Amino acid sequence: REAGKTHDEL
Amino acid sequence: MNLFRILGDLSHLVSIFILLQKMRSTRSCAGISLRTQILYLMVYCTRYLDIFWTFNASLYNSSMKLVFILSTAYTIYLMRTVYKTALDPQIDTFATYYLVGGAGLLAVLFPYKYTVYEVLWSFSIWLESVAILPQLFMLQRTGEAETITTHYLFALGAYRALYIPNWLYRWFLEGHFDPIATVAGIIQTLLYSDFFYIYYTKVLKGKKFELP
Repeated sequence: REAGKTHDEL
Repeated sequence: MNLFRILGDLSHLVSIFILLQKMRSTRSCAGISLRTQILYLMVYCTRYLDIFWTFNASLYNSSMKLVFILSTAYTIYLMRTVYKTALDPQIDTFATYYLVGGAGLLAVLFPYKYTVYEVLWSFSIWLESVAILPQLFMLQRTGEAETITTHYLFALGAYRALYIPNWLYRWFLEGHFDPIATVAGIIQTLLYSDFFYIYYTKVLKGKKFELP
C-alpha cells in the first residue's frame, strides 16, 4: 500500500 | 466512484447548506455547537492539506475540499459575528480537548506512514469520528431541537453512514480497504444511532424533536 496516494475519498 | 459515495458526499454538502439556511431563516445559531463547527474546521484543514499538490488529480475532490473548508469557516465566522447573541457558552461546554488529544494519540499510534501528512490525515479521521459529540451533548442538555437543526444533523450523520456500504463495495469489488477510515467511520455512525432513532420516530412523523 502506497500511503498518501490512496486517500481518494473525502 | 460509486453511488454510495456520491450520495454520501452530496448528503455532506446538503448538511452544510441546511445549517446555513437554518441560521438565515431563524436569524440565529441557537442550538448549534460552535465547538463542533471548530472541530470540523480542524478536520478539513488537516485532512485536505493535499489540496496544494493534488489539485489536478480530481477536480471533484479538490472542489469539494475547498467547499467544505470555506463553508465551515464561513459558518464559524457567522456564528461569531452576525449571530453571536445566540451563542450560549453555558450549554456548549463539552470538553473538546479530550477529543483533540485522543485523536492526536491515535494518529501518532496508528498512521499508515510516519510523515506529517499521513499523521495529520489519521488525526483528521479520528477527530471527525467524534467531532459531533459537543453538538449531541448540547442537544442532550437542551432536550429539544428545532426541526431544521435535526435535518442538518441527519444529513451530516447520513454522510458517514453512506460511506460504510461504499467501503464494503470497494472492498469486494476493487480490493480496496482502508482500516483507519472504516473503523473510525463505523464509530462515527454508531454515535448517531440514538439521534437517528429519535429522528425516525419523531421528526419524520411530523413531531417535534424532544428527548424522552
